[in-house]
Amino acid sequence: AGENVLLEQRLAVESIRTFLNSKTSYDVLPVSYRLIVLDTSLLVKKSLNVLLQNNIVSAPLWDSQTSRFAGLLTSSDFINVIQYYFSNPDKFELVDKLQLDGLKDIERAIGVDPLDTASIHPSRPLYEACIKMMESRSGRIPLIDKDEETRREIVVSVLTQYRILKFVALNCRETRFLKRPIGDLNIISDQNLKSCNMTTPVIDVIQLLTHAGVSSVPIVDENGFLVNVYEAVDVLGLIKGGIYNDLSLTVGEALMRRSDDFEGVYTCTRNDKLSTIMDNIRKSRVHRFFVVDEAGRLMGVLTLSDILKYILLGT
Amino acid sequence: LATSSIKHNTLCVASIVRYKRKYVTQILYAPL
Amino acid sequence: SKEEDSTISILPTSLPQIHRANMLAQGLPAASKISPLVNKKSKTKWHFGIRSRSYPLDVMGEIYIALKNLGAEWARPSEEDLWTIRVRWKYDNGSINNNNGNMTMISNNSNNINSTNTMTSSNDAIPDLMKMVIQLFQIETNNYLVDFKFDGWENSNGQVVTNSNISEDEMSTFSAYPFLHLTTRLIMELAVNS
Repeated sequence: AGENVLLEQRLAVESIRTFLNSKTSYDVLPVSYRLIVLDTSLLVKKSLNVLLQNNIVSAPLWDSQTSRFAGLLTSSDFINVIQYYFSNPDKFELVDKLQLDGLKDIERAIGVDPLDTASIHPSRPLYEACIKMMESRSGRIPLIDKDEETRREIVVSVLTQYRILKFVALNCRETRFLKRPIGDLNIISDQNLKSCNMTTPVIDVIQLLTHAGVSSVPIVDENGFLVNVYEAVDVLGLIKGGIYNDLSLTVGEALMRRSDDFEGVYTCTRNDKLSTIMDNIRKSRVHRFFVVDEAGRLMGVLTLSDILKYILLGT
Repeated sequence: LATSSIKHNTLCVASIVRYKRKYVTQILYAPL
Repeated sequence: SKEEDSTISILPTSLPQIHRANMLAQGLPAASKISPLVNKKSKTKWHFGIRSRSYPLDVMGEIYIALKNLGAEWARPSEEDLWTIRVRWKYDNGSINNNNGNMTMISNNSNNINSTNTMTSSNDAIPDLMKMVIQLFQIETNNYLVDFKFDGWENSNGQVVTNSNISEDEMSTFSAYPFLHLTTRLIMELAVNS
């Protein structure tokens, strides 16, 4: 039986890769969809309103001066603004009047690398888009085409790891044969895991997000039991409430900003199978799974990037 | 061209464009 | 896969309502001041074009003034159709800024059109004149609608934009952003003037 499971898993992974090579990014796009684009001359604080009003956490930027696509606005940009403000509390006026085309200066001022937004043509194989996306830190990849007449860039859409895995979970029946326990696949991030506790100042957690290059920080109690998670996207609510200038706030207090439609933190154990993980991705809006032991102690994290990397490149 | 009321001094315009066989509602937010 | 195998679950203490109750139970002063983000899904209400209750000729006058301020040019309207304006706008790629940071627009006398066109690899000049049709419609008494329609591209050096060899389906890779951008400039000009 063990041999069977191994063989089925390997054949299923190969079949999913074949599927990803047979489809294009264009195939992932719905027949009708919305694409929200922000002019780079918009104020950062106005762009926050637009993201929250449309229930999105990222948007492509359009530079109308050069008539070109100008990268993606993501939660990392807002984290940079908070860190800049924390190091320069006297610069409130500048932060308040900051435009989207000023975010590059903020990156330079706090010494972080710009998010390299690779892009790809919508008609390239989906497998290729996934590989390119893994090379970039943002976990998303813009699909860029050119206007036939004017050769100007068109931002067709932005693909995310979440949407690609959901597309696989919805269209690849083979995901049901991924029956090996995730603890055996060597895909759980469990080394050097960063965490904090409920009374940690939220600014320390935000700095941890940047320095560790992660998009969430688990919150554990004094015995190592997982209690909650602070996510990069929670920063948008922090800024919206203007409470970023009270950065002595604990992460527990900052999490009170979360809106009631937050679905909760998904946990699993090392014994869970990728088939049930993919089934949850198919059914829910889940962006990561925190691995706990039977008692609920934090053991590691399984991100969408880990899952996609295994499907694309795993042995 | 579709427009929505100006809020927070921000203009929002949109147009629905056919992209190959799909339909994209491209929405641009710009400062007033 | 059999559901009962799965140990996947949602962490109860991470649900916003439970988290908030736990925080308030600790009696922390800051906790009581922080309210949850209301993710109001304020559905954006869309309209065709822009509406106006002004007198029709005033609306047309405002549009012509705005077009002139933005340096656009337009065809002389025909007697039988005073409510449609055929506009042409110079839209350079890249070298766009002039001294007041606006788009370099064609002025009324078209002899100072910038002749340097960016050439594509197939040696066709990139069309740099965007055409737009602006039309006034009456919705009901004292309620008018100004409609904006994209009307293709032209070359300022007069070369006709040929795209006959592109099939209808391929042709659909059209970027709406220059059109959307120019309409925002026009709407801003109208809003500021009015």
